[in-house]
Amino acid sequence: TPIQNDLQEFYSLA
Amino acid sequence: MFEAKLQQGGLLKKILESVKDLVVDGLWDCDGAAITLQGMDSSHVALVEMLLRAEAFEHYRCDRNVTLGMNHNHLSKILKCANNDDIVILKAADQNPDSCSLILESKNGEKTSDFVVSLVRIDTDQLGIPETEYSAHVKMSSGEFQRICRDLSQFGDAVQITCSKQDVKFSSSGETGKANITLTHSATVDKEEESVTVDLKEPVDLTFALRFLNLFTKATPISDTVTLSLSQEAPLVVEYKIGDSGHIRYFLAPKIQE
Repeated sequence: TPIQNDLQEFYSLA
Repeated sequence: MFEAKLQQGGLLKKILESVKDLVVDGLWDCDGAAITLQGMDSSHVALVEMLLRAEAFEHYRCDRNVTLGMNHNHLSKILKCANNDDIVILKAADQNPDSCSLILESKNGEKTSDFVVSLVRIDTDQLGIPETEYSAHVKMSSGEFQRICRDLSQFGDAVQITCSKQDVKFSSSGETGKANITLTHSATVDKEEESVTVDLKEPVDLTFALRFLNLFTKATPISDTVTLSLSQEAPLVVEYKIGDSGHIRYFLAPKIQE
């Protein structure tokens, strides 16, 4: 089953 | 002094309904140009970004940038006291305010309500979201998108979205069985809110949790149309325009096959 990523895999902290 | 007067209080009610179930507390950044809010859900899987420019307000004054830490449940309770055609005025001191005033004026001017809500201290992570070229943009009826997400969540907890030149397919499967809903790119765009336009640079095939999409579609009353932006291995963007003076954008990280 597909694994849920979180957004910090894609966007860096501002 | 920060003071903003919104002619149509109903808009603020809709904005609160769009964010409060995803982000309990949020930082409302107010500067001379706009009010912006960015917040993530507790699992950091989804993010909402709201922008409402000063021109949306009948009167907007922001002498110094101010950040208002809002508890969205408290704010929503106050706005439940407002009618859609009430005028709503937001007011706050601009030196580290610890509260924000909301004044509701009825359309006929015979009823004025005022509330003071305490601001909350929030230390959320803010994310930097880079401008991105997306492989696919799907513009469609917001009601249709809400309906598809609701219907598919009866079959499974995730939706696979595949875009090709001609169409966009939403699929879900679980113990009930498998469901596919395919929307074909409308040849003629006569009524914008009923047509589907797929702008494709390259095909995409991504999977997302329906639980979050069904939270995003709470923004449906804000706009007749919704735009989905997709790129392989990138978060989905679901955007609802707020007229010409802002937007609510939701970002959702994909589920990736291990």
